Amino acid sequence: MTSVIAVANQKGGVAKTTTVHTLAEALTDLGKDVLMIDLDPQACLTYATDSDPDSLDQTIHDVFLGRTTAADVLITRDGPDLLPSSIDLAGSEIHLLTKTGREFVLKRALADIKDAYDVVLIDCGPSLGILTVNALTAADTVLIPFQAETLSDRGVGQLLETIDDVRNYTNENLSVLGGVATMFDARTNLGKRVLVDVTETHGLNVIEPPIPRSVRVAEAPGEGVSVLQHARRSRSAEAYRELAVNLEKML
Amino acid sequence: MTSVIAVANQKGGVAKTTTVHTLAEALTDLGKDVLMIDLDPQACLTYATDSDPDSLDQTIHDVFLGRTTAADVLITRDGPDLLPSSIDLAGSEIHLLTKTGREFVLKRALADIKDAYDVVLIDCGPSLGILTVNALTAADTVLIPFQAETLSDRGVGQLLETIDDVRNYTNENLSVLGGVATMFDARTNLGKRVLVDVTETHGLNVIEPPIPRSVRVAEAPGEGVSVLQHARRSRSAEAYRELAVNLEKML
Ligand SMILES: Nc1ncnc2c1ncn2[C@@H]1O[C@H](COP(=O)(O)OP(=O)(O)OP(=O)(O)O)[C@@H](O)[C@H]1O
Ligand SMILES: Nc1ncnc2c1ncn2[C@@H]1O[C@H](COP(=O)(O)OP(=O)(O)OP(=O)(O)O)[C@@H](O)[C@H]1O
Ligand SMILES: [Mg+2]
Ligand SMILES: [Mg+2]
Repeated sequence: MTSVIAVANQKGGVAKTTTVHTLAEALTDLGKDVLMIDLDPQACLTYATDSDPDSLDQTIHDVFLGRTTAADVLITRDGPDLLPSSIDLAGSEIHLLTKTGREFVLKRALADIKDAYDVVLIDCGPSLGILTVNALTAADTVLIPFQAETLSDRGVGQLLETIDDVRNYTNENLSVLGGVATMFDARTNLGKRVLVDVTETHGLNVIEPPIPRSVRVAEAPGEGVSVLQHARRSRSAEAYRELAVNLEKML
Repeated sequence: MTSVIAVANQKGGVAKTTTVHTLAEALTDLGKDVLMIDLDPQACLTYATDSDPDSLDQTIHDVFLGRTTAADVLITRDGPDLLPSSIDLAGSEIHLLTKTGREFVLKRALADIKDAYDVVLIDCGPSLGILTVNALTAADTVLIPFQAETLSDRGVGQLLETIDDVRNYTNENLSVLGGVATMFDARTNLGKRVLVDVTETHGLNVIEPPIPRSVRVAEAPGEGVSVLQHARRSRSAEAYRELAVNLEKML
């Protein structure tokens, strides 16, 4: 049974892309067949996994326009496979706005390829627009990376409201897997305080462990690999591996 | 003569909101009359300056819908004034898409209040959508905060392309003031490498100094103040003050 997980938070820069990439690699190391989907026009995930978004003939944008199928656009890799994106995807937002059944386009596109995978991870951009709603409609569960800092905390409430809307209208079985504290600095009180706040105010189940901040994580995308390859014994790599084990038990 | 500056970068979490808030306070300390505009539906700037976005009767969204004027929505403060936002602003994107002259709504709304200020700083959300295009159309110059890390670097090229479009269609005098390196860690090679890359690849003039990363900056929004009040002698506060002095010379 395939688990489709939307990784979402409209607050910018909370490590959504980093979490999709690193978790996908860690779950592959645990023997899972994993598909990553880049649903952000910035195409950071496509870039971080060593593809050049500007040189791809077709991306998920073409799938959304009905010009091709997901199977045709798929990039099979040594590790997790990828449905790539490019800046053209920004055009999908306008195109989808007036289309009937616009929330279901991704779900329908995935129908003929998803069964080949154990886990599908969808990287959402920093928005609650129609692309993220497509991810939430196609998903079984939602994983919410958040930075344990004040400004990032604000977004969690808004996101949970949007998830309620999706559950009421386009995906009644959608559930929240939980939150992941990213770029966490255990030495500061701010981090610990917000961690408690997210659990108490929003009732969000936070999955252990928090991911420590480390420049080694920020260096990895430049090499086209995740921190698991770039700095395999770093605390951040260890934390993402432990997160993958804890997630696997929940699926 | 009023200077209208759009602070923009569609990459999420690069300190756009933090830079607008802190620079506005620093320019006020230099004797300037400053207006901040929150153009992000997440309303982080409104929140960080100690207003509760959820309890405001009217925000810039109502100005965009033509229900009220900017003067009516304006929050006058002890320091820089604020045109606040709320999550309702996300509705403006749909409303504006079909409106004639949709790129000029903010520019027109500002016409009757902007002359009371020396500087207007517009906080954009992590998107190149119609709200950011409104900011770029209303602005004289653009300030681009960027995180000296690989994933953040990718956005600068896309943004410069959008700025070219705006200059060709809706605002021929728009110019780029420059970039500001935020959350900078001088101890790592990654930071220094990307800093060089941004200048060489994109020809972006980077305004000194880089802003050091410090948890004191991340703590400030929780108190409703900027780092200039929260940790006035920190290196980050000093750096933002120096940036304000350097910017003032360029206006
Ligand atoms: N644990 C970590 N330690 C240090 N840096 C990190 C960590 N996780 C992510 N980063 C860096 O933080 C920045 C933001 O991360 P990322 O781009 O993954 O966030 P995002 O939520 O996907 O952003 P966006 O909202 O723009 O899509 C990147 O430069 C990334 O390399
Ligand atoms: N110099 C700094 N040192 C440490 N933390 C910082 C610094 N500048 C900003 N931050 C923190 O980084 C996070 C992102 O900053 P901020 O919200 O201002 O970015 P943004 O670009 O406005 O994000 P968005 O794309 O969501 O609008 C916040 O938690 C903020 O407090
Ligand atoms: Mg991302
Ligand atoms: Mg912001």
